[in-house]
Amino acid sequence: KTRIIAVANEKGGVGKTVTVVNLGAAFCREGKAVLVVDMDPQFNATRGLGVDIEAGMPTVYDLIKENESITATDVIVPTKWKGLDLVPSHVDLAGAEVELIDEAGRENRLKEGLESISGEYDFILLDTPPSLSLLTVNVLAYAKEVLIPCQTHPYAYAALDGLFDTIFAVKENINPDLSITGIVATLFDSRTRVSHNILEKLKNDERYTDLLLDTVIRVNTTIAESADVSKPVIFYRKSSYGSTDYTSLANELLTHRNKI
Amino acid sequence: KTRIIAVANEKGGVGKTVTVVNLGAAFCREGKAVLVVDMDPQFNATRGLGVDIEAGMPTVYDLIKENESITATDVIVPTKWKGLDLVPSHVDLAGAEVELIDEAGRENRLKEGLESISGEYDFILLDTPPSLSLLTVNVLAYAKEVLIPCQTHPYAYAALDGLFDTIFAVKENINPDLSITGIVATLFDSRTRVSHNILEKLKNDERYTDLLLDTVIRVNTTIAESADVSKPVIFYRKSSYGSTDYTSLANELLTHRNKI
Ligand SMILES: Nc1ncnc2c1ncn2[C@@H]1O[C@H](COP(=O)(O)OP(=O)(O)OP(=O)(O)O)[C@@H](O)[C@H]1O
Ligand SMILES: Nc1ncnc2c1ncn2[C@@H]1O[C@H](COP(=O)(O)OP(=O)(O)OP(=O)(O)O)[C@@H](O)[C@H]1O
Ligand SMILES: [Mg+2]
Ligand SMILES: [Mg+2]
Repeated sequence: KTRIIAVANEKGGVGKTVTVVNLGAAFCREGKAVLVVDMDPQFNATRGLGVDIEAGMPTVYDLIKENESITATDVIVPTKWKGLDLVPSHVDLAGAEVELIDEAGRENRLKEGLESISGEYDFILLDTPPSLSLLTVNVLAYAKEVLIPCQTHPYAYAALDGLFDTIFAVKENINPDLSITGIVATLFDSRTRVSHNILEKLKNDERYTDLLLDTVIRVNTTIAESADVSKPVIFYRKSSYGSTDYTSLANELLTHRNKI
Repeated sequence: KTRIIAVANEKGGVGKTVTVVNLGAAFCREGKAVLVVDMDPQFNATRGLGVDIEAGMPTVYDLIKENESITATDVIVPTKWKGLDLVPSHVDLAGAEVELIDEAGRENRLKEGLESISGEYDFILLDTPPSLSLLTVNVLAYAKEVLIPCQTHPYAYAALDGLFDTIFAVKENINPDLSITGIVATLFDSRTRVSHNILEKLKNDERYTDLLLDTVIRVNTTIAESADVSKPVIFYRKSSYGSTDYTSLANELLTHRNKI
């Protein structure tokens, strides 16, 4: 049964893209069939998987804009790693928010585009931009689960509140199957008081404590290096802490399912 | 002559808010009259200056939405630090993008709201969300200068290209007075290869090298702690590296002006 997981947080730079790219790689290494869908106009996940967008190549933008003539199979591309496929993004996606604003069913364009192939994968992981606008709503309207990376910093912790409101609004009005699978603490720096402080807050906050996953993703420069060489860290340096932590997160998700 | 400086970068988590809050504090400490304008619906700059939004308090959202009945003086609030004022933001600002979409002159709502008081300050610093949409365009339509914080990581470096396109589009079509004052390398971690690598790229890239400021903002946990206690780092721990670096950036901006 295909698991469709949105990775979302309105706060910028909390590790959404790194989480999508590395979970995708970890599941793929476990023999799962994985599709990564990049819904950020900055197309970092596309880059992170080493895919170059060539001129004329259809991307997720075409899929949601021209959802009659372009189908999922037109946009899916393989990556260098067998079993790990990608729906790439493109800078033009930024225009979609405005272009779709008056269209009926504008929140369901992504779902309509991907429904036909969803069953072909074990995992579909969706990267989102740092906003709660139409692109993110399209992802939440299609996904079954939400995984929330939360940097152990005060602003990221503060962003959870608004994100939960948005998730519940989508669940109520558009997608009753949506659930929050978990919050994963990211960019945890054990040398800093702030990181310990915010991790404590997450553990003591009754809204979040049951959702907080056991795996904590630590700051590890190998992760930033892997982004620089356009590879998931688990393929770039499989004995690094970054690799260990994302493997542990993948295992935790494989064995535990939605709590809400 | 008032300097109106937008701090912008579509990439998330590169230190836009921290830069606005700490430059504001540094200029204020130099005896300048400073106004910080928070244009991010996540209102991190508002928080970062220790301002709580009380129910019914008008914010920048009201200023751009109701630009006839609400004026700049209705929304400006003092902070704990004399000479440092704030136009606070609010989560409702997220709705403005959609609400203003069909309005004529929708890119100039912020400028219309603030023009009357601009002359009362030496510096007006504007925080922006991680996107290039209508809120950021409103900021770029009003500002005279853009300061671009760039985390020394590959995705942030990659974001500069699209950002420059947006800035030049606004300059050409809406605001001919707009110029890029500089790019400041942020979150620089001298222990990591990636940081050195990206700083080198910035220095060697002919599009960016002349704009790159001398000051480099280093990773310093005191900056994250200061966000946690809702104070600028230069007031929280004035002998920290974070404080030293932001003071150096403020001095560099005081003595050097637009290059484009
Ligand atoms: N655990 C980590 N250790 C070190 N660097 C990391 C880690 N996680 C992410 N990074 C780096 O931090 C930066 C931000 O991460 P990333 O781009 O994944 O965040 P994001 O939430 O997707 O950002 P955006 O909101 O802009 O889409 C990237 O340069 C990434 O390589
Ligand atoms: N030099 C630094 N050293 C340590 N921590 C930092 C530094 N600069 C920023 N931070 C922390 O990193 C996080 C991201 O910074 P900040 O929120 O200012 O970025 P931003 O670009 O405004 O993000 P967004 O795109 O979400 O608005 C914050 O928690 C902040 O406290
Ligand atoms: Mg991202
Ligand atoms: Mg910010």
